[in-house]
Amino acid sequence: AQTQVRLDSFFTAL
Amino acid sequence: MFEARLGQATILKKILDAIKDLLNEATFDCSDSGIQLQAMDNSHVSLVSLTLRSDGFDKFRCDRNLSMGMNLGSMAKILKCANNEDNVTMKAQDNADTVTIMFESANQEKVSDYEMKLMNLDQEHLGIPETDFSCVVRMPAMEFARICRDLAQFSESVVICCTKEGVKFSASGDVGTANIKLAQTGSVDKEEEAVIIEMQEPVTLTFACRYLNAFTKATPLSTQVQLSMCADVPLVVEYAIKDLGHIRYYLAPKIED
Repeated sequence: AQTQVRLDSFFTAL
Repeated sequence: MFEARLGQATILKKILDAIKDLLNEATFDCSDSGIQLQAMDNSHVSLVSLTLRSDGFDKFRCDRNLSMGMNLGSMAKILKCANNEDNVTMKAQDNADTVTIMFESANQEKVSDYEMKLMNLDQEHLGIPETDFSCVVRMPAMEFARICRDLAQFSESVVICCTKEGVKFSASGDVGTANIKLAQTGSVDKEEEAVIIEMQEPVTLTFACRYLNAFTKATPLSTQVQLSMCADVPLVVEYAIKDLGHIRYYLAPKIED
């Protein structure tokens, strides 16, 4: 099975 | 004072069509360099980044930086009132809580204006790291849209596998398996029909069809689409908007449990 990753972990909040 | 004018309303209609399936509302950040929009969809799986350069507008004036939060459903209602060939002008005063969108027919005989309430959106700006992508594929935008539509019939996910020979899109589900391979084109007469692959390292990634199909709503904006991929980082799907800017979509991959 595969899990959808969220984008938050790749980008940093400015 | 902010004022931005485009020769053809059709461009703005196409831009809105390209974002409104992913976003209900968004903030348009205006500065003297142009208009920027950056927003994630509700589920925080994809991000839309729109850049419209000031020099691409017929007229552009922005005295003070301005953030205009707009309901995209409301904006779509207003843009429906424009003919494709109409001029369109967006205007707002500094610190205003409304924006005026005006349409003028080519012969100036019909002028309509719509005032729309702006929203105060709780927006978060994200820093997107520079990535050295392993593979960059440029291909006809229509072909990409067709592939995403076709493969969505077979699975919720599509696997994109890129090597120097070509790019393969696969989907596997109850019906069986579907594979679509595109080879890099040798020589083509028309640049817009080319499939070009720049590869540092082969890469295989899995993405949700639903989002890829939402991105292809930008197809009318551009003849070519660019897919940038690297292991374990978001895919970037970019459509150039001729002489005006670009729209980029970022999509987080799916990973094995």
